[in-house]
Amino acid sequence: MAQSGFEGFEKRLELNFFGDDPMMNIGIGLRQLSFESVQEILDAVQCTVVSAMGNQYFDAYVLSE
Amino acid sequence: SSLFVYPTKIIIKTCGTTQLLKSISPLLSHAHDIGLNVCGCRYTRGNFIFPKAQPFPHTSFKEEVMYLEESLPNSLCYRKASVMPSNKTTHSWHVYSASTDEYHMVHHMSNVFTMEVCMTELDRVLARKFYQHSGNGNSGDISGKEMTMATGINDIIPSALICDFSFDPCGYSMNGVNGVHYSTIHVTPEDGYSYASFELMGFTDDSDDIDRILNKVVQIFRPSTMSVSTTCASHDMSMHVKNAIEQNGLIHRSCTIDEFPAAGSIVFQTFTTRRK
Repeated sequence: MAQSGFEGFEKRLELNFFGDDPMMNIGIGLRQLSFESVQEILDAVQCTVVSAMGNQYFDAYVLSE
Repeated sequence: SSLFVYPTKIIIKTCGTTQLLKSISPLLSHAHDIGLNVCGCRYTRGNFIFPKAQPFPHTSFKEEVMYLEESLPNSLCYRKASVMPSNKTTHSWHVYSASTDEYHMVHHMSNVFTMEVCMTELDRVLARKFYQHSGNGNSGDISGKEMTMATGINDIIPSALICDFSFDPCGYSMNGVNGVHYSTIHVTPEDGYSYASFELMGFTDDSDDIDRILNKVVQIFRPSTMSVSTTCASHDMSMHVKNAIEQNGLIHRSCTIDEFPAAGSIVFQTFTTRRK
């Protein structure tokens, strides 16, 4: 095995939320977070968005790294 | 790496030396600002190939658990951390989960499962397909699409819309969007530490299709070592996983089962080729 290289094994985090946000019941909830807020969260991880897609149910982002 | 944002759920999966757990604090803060509070948390990972390269708080599972405990509110009172072993010390599944009393009860009625597949020592010829052709000048989006088609990744779940990206000089990530469900693939093809992952979220009554999906995944990468972790899956689905992988010549080496708050039952199975 190489002494050092790019670590492939991922870390995976899933968080679930509840609340009285009326936007949650019409399929928005966390999806109303601005792109700036999402990027601020990703800054903490040292990632950026390289590609994005979404449908009526959720948003999906491919990240750097 | 991938990020999925649902109305009440967020999933972040990152590789390399990213400090994933540092996302918790800003995430909870932004969610709180729009009236949402965390009620369930699940953190999972396999064994790092280069553990000494990981920065804080990922220097050890103990450090990760301490960081999680400090980052989550006390309302998540059901908490559990466990390392699920296999027959090899180099392959184990690290799980931390926490939930509120209410979410613990609701989650038990869930009919959604997740499957996390980790593959190492990929077939060298197949791994070469995840290198960009030097000098073609294509963007990561265009090269990513070419890789998706050339490898057959687009056939794993034919109805899914795919968002793909290839990295320079090598590496690949894609997200599949299929109705309410997602799938994702990440590839690090370098010889000596090649790695690919596949993840799928689906309904628990989709067991029959798992055989065909796993068949395709194994044939695209032909790994020497493979682990599959299923969360909230039925016994029937775990058997489908085992049978589908064994049909591709890998040998079932271990199976560990455990129960977690906010996650339910997790089944961790490992497989290797005969030459291992």
